Amino acid sequence: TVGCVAVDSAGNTAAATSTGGYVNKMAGRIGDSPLIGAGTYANHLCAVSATGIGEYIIRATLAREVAALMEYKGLSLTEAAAYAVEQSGPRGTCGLVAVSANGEVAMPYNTNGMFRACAREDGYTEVAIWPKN
Amino acid sequence: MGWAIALHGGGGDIPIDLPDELRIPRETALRHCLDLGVSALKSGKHPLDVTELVVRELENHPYFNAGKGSVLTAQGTIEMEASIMDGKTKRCGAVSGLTTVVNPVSLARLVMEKTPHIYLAFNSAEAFARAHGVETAESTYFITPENIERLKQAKEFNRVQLDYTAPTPKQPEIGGDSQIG
Repeated sequence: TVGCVAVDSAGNTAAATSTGGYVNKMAGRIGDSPLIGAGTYANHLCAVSATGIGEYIIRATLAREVAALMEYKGLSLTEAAAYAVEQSGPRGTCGLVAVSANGEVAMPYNTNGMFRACAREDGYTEVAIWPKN
Repeated sequence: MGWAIALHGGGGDIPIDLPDELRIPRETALRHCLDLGVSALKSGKHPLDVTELVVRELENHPYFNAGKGSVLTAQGTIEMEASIMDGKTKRCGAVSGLTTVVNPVSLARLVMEKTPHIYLAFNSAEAFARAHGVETAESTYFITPENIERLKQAKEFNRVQLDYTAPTPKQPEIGGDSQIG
């Protein structure tokens, strides 16, 4: 699975996700990536693209959860994304990348690695696979 | 805070001792896609165009499970899916069950922009792609010796594999749930 989220200086957000699914999955099985609100979501607050075991991500409506936690609980993107991943299911099942309308970035995951990269206007960039520590 | 971009190439049980010959090309590809996206944002492109551009690039890399690097189903076939969404308008498009489309994310965007719907799947999505002249390829473009081997391994261990789970000996059935390690 691959995905990208972006926000411009005017606060416009967008999210996109694409995947080949699972090795050895049943033919006809739909995962989270094409399901709006599960693997992909964007609104006026943030944009989210998820990866992992689609069945868990769909049950958790993971991408929409991040936006809802920001909107209704007033969490920051970082808090909302971390909480949503933590609550989404057992360890080893998912991760996501997200940006907020004001240019925050979050890339939490509960697997032991996630291929990820980000950049912000203030010059911060990161390209990583495993936890930084 | 200004513009920002983030991207992923999938996650899972990525072995910490991933050999350099597997790790370095993926890190290089991530950095290349990041640079592509940053340049597009800096040149004033809309985030919808930026995310489509970056995901297309990731789909074209054989290292990631999407587009060219897609994995195989239990039947040894390809079934790609994608979606895209614009935050301001909440317009969105999605496709599933694609077997020949080179860039599924661009077909998802066409669904968003050229139909009154959000989601098209399987044969109708393929027909929509042909009707709009979207680039397609023979299955040999997608079905590679590497992925055939990965499917064989997964079948041997009777498991489905998340993007980067290294194959391990057959796990005892735990409620039939897939073992991803």
